[in-house]
Amino acid sequence: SVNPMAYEAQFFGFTPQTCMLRIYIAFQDYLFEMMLVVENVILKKLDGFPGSKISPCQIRKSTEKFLLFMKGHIDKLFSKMEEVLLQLVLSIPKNVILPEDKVHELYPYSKEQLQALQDEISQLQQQYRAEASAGQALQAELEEQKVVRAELEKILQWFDGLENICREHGTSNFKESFAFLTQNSKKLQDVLKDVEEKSN
Amino acid sequence: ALDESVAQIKEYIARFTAESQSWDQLLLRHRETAEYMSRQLEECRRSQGQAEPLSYLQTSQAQVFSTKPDYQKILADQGEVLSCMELVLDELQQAVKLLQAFSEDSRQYLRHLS
Amino acid sequence: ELIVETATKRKQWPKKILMHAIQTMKAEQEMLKLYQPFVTPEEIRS
Repeated sequence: SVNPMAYEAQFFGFTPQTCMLRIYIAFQDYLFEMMLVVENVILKKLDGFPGSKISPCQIRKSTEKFLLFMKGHIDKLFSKMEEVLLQLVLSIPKNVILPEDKVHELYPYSKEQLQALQDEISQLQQQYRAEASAGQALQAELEEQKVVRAELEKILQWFDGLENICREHGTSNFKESFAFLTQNSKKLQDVLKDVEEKSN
Repeated sequence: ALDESVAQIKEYIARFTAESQSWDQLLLRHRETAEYMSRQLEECRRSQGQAEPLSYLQTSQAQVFSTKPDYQKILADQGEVLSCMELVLDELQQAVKLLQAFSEDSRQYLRHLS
Repeated sequence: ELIVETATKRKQWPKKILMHAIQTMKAEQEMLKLYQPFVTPEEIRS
């Protein structure tokens, strides 16, 4: 089955399979290069034997045969090497968490828990705004109270003024003064009646 | 086996493509939200934070608000007091004028008699 | 390429998202601090 080895790719920055492929291609390229070098060396040596019956074409065929042989061996060995490298070197054990993912081990929040947290934050922000509005409303009410207080104090001052005027004119108690005035008027009325009788 | 592997590969391709797009969308969404909030903050700073008040009937001060007195009525009630005082002083003034008139009449009568 | 691209995003995008999330939260906090609701006092007629 296909194993994408994505976690390894996250760590290395390349997939292990790509890495092995690149190594294999490098081996192959090197093998081709070497084959060419070997072929050139043989051809040069052949030039030193003018009587030789071996043609460059035969050398080329042998080179290709040798290449196939070497490639076959390399392929066998490489597949073993690839297996070992993929299993033991270019792999991350199942129990290992990469540093960038450690936070999920320490704080494993589910989607629901995250949503709950976000909802709570929203609610707290709304509550804060409501409380701030309430604070401002209370401030506004204090201003209203100041106006009312000023009006009520004006009324009290008016009564104080009235009291002062009465005191200045010798009348601290309206009821008493009026009663006294009425009494005196009654006395005057009696005296006048008396005088009128006597006059008659 | 080859067909199976090909099918698996196709599935992986679809899954990884979808995941890659999801990551991009998630990043874009967060970036747009951050940019939007930055613009909102600038707006807020320009308006010096002035905003419409929210309903405060469910706050910790709800009880205080529910017992808010009617300040206009308190002042209006004082109007009655002043009206009453006006009436009283008017009556007093009239009564005193009456008594003064009586006093003046009495003095004139006695002077005349004298 | 697709595997590497996706794996790179798994590694790096969370950091960028975190950066934007922090920016968002700081802006929200700042706006809360600046929040100045204005409540007009009722007019009291003399």
